[in-house]
Amino acid sequence: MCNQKGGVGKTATAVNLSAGLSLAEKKVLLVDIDPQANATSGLGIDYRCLKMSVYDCLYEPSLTKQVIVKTKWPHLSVLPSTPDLAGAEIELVEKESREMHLRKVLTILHDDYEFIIIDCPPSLGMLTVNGLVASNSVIIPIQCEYYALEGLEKLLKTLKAIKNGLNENLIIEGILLTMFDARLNLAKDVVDDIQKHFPNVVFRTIIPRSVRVAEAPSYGESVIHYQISSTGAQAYLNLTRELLNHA
Amino acid sequence: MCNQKGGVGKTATAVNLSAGLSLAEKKVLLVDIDPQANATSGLGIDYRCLKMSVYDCLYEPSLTKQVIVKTKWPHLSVLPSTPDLAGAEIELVEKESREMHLRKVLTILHDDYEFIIIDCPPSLGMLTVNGLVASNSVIIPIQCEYYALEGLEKLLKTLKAIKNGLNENLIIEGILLTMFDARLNLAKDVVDDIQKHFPNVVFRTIIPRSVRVAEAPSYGESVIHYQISSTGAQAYLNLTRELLNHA
Ligand SMILES: Nc1ncnc2c1ncn2[C@@H]1O[C@H](COP(=O)(O)OP(=O)(O)OP(=O)(O)O)[C@@H](O)[C@H]1O
Ligand SMILES: Nc1ncnc2c1ncn2[C@@H]1O[C@H](COP(=O)(O)OP(=O)(O)OP(=O)(O)O)[C@@H](O)[C@H]1O
Ligand SMILES: [Mg+2]
Ligand SMILES: [Mg+2]
Repeated sequence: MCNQKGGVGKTATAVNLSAGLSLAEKKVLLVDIDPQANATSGLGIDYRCLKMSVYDCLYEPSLTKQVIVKTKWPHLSVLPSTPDLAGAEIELVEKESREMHLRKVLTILHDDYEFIIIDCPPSLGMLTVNGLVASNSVIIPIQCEYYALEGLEKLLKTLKAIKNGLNENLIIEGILLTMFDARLNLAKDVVDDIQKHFPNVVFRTIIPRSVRVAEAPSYGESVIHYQISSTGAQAYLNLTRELLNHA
Repeated sequence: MCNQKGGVGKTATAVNLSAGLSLAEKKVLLVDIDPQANATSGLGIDYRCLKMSVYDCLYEPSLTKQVIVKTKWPHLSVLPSTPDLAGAEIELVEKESREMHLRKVLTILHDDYEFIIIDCPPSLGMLTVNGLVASNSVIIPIQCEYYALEGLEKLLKTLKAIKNGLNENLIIEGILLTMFDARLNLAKDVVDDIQKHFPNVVFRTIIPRSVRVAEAPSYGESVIHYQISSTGAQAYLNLTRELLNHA
């Protein structure tokens, strides 16, 4: 999940899509490379109780299997984050092959998972670049609000630069419209705009603004586990189906 | 405005508070040090038309007065950003007195403005650190949602470290609760939590979730200029009054 704009639903999508795929019996690893560790706490893991995190794995990949936490839900594991990871944003700048650290970590896990979902921080710095270099494809969550369109141009340029330089396999899996509120003309305008400019890339599923999605993290579970009948959970199940049909 | 959590209303507060203060006849400069340049476009400035931005000033402070853009509203000027600024996040790491670049820029302007409002990106990297080192005080916008509380601990630690090392004058001006929706229990819980833990620091004014606030940036103006009668505009005017009484 990548978008330097903050608060667009990267973590909500990472957590809920991971849960959806695990319910479809796919072996899923959710990798949290945001120092805020929201995806980690969104699945009920308290980073204060962790001895190690993805931060340690970046410098010592052989630790990875020990650091991974199995959640209580089948087929769903997490490579957790902690706030210490913020240090890596600056430390990595001066390291050898600085963009490849996460890719080395995930190569070790190669056959253990069918899907690896990476939640990135709201920036295009070293951690996000590591996430993009380690990925086959990228999902771009976009909020149905004005500033959402502003950052897209820069993000697409960055993705192209990474595809040309560091990771030629990288493709856009899709643009996901999030927090859609049908009562707002603004939201409808953004949807029309994105569907017009990126007809082949935008997911058909649109995630509505849903109170249950915002509440679920405080219970440490995905919205699908928290309240499957909610519009938010149903939308993320539709997204899961759409992604599996794509794949 | 500082908070590494994304989408909490940093830019909305920076733009609308700047507009409020300028309407109170205070000479205001809004400094945008977010490479997304949302505060710049939120006041109607197209960064694509700019020859220079705050990025150039960081390395050549004597350019600053030329780079500042006067808006069409009296007493309100902007030191604009562009996406190129993202490069500074990494470039500054290796520079001499890397945290002091923005402070040097603003020292040149010292007597020209009564208020200088700085909009930071959603991270605690070099650009935000430059913003904090250049400031007398910091406003922390917090969304009335679950993840909002998670990041506060780390942010307060960072502010303390900056106060002890790089800028001993730095104080917290206040915590501002944003996007409050009275229909959500979750929002009421967050408000209670923050008011209980930080009784002397949280602003009395709470900014409600208001469609007009989200629409105003697409017209390139503050919500106060866009629709002064809206609940969002009224809340930001209340915040302006509360801040002026504080000062
Ligand atoms: N569909 C939705 N409906 C309602 N609230 C949502 C929805 N999706 C996300 N949220 C809430 O909006 C806020 C921002 O979402 P989230 O934290 O997932 O975004 P993000 O892009 O990961 O943010 P950051 O840039 O800080 O990493 C959170 O409080 C989240 O619970
Ligand atoms: N009170 C409000 N009511 C409704 N929408 C709001 C409100 N405040 C901000 N918004 C909208 O919510 C989104 C996030 O706000 P904003 O961009 O100001 O946050 P930010 O913290 O600056 O984000 P970033 O972390 O990306 O810099 C924007 O689309 C904005 O227009
Ligand atoms: Mg997130
Ligand atoms: Mg902003």
